[in-house]
Amino acid sequence: PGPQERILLRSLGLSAKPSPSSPGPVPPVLWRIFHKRRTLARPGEPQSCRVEEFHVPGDIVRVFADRGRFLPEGQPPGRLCLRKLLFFNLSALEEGERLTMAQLELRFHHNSYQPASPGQVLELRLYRASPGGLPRPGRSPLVERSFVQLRKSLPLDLSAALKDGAAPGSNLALVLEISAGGDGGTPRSPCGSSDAFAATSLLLVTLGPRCRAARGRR
Amino acid sequence: SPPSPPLTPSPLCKPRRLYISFSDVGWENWIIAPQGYLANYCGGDCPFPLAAELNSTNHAVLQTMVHSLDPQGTPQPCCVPVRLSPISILYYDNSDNVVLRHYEDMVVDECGC
Repeated sequence: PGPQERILLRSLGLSAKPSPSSPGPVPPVLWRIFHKRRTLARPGEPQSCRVEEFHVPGDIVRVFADRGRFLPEGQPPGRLCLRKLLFFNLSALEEGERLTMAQLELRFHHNSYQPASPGQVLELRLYRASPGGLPRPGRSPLVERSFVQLRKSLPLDLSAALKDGAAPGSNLALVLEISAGGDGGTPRSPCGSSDAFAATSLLLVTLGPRCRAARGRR
Repeated sequence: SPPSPPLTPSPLCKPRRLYISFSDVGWENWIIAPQGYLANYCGGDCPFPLAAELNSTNHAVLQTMVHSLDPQGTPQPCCVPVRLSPISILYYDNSDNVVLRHYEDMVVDECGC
């Protein structure tokens, strides 16, 4: 790239021109925010450095794809339905960016219309993982909750849990476990609709150095 | 209706149309949206006496006066953006993550001397 392009890229906060190798689909939430901003934008109206959709300060919204892998269940069969290492490459975060929101999204292949019978309740636990991909011993889970998989998407707020950890330039490894909840699930399908699990992604909102400076100026 | 007077481009300082197409700069493979946007730029003169609508500073008024007395010695004031708007850009970064980023001061709305 010529010197002008490098200057322009740097003014856009990019050290080099991105060359995506296998770009995935754009998450609907980003399209919604993008289109809303375009339709609401009025000349001269300084858009504040806030992401109104999440009610947090921020000028950069990123969705990181999960690069992890499924782990052997280990635990005696029957209760544990799914165990997955979630791995997010956060190297795109720049020095000076401040994390203001983190949301993990679990996506399922389809909505589930089965009536939520007692056996359909699932237990979810999310741990920080060691580099080897195992829950750090003795650490309580970041998130522990039961849920009934009804919709294709289940958002989990990790803002508080990650405020200290996702320092710019680091990677993030988590272990996700989904177990049969309640009385161990109906004999026919103890794991209920967790089979419909499709993928996870991590949405981060950060306040970049420019906006932080502008807010400071104000 | 009488023919409208030919649109002679005003020599005065004001925003001029500039559409930036990201495919023209070879960025279409990583910028998802928009494909381009109306950035505009400021062009035109800041002559003496500075008309009220020219959005000028007191300093510019004085500079135009001195320029009219001594054109060689003192240049005219510059025509620069005085009000800008932000835009948001949706793009892929180097790790194929999707990024929505807000950029301040990307569109020229108003110019002044």
